[in-house]
Amino acid sequence: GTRIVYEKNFLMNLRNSPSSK
Amino acid sequence: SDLGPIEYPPGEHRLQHPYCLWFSKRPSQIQGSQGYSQALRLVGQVGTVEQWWALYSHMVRLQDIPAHRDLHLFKKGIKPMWEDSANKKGGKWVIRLRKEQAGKAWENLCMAMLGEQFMAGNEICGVVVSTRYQEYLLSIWNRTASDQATTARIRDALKRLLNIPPSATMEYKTHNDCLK
Repeated sequence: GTRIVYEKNFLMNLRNSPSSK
Repeated sequence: SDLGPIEYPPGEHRLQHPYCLWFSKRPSQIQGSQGYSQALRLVGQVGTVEQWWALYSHMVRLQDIPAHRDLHLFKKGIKPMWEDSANKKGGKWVIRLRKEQAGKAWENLCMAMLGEQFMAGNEICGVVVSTRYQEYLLSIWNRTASDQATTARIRDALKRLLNIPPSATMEYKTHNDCLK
């Protein structure tokens, strides 16, 4: 199947999203 | 040493693989692999990007961890030991960095693995940071040490993804060599 690939910038944006606090 | 099934809350961003975070204090030589196994502590597990950041934000800063400790982030189901069936034919790239360079490089290394940036199929087992007095060692473990094309691809990806200084040394070690 398709691999779930995330680039650094995408991961960094989620770091600061309210749901990961 | 199992935290049970991974939870995937709706709306969170699922990772390709779930991962476990382990912590260990380097045992003395005399304790051998049994001592090593007993020294391993499972800290947490993550299945989504959001769970990763929650765990990461609760971790002690790398610079504040005493010398001779290891943090291991491995795919769930693979123990961070040479003896694990996923590791016994494998090896690792080891990068030596000055303490102040290591924090950012470790963060980049974790993100690269969680985000499947190594393009190495299922070869990647996990990553380790080992604290020493003046330097930190970052390692990435893969399943098949004899697969030279893949180990070369991992090396090239490390250079590209980690922003490591040109002065940093990188070497590949097979786990078999370490066991001897």
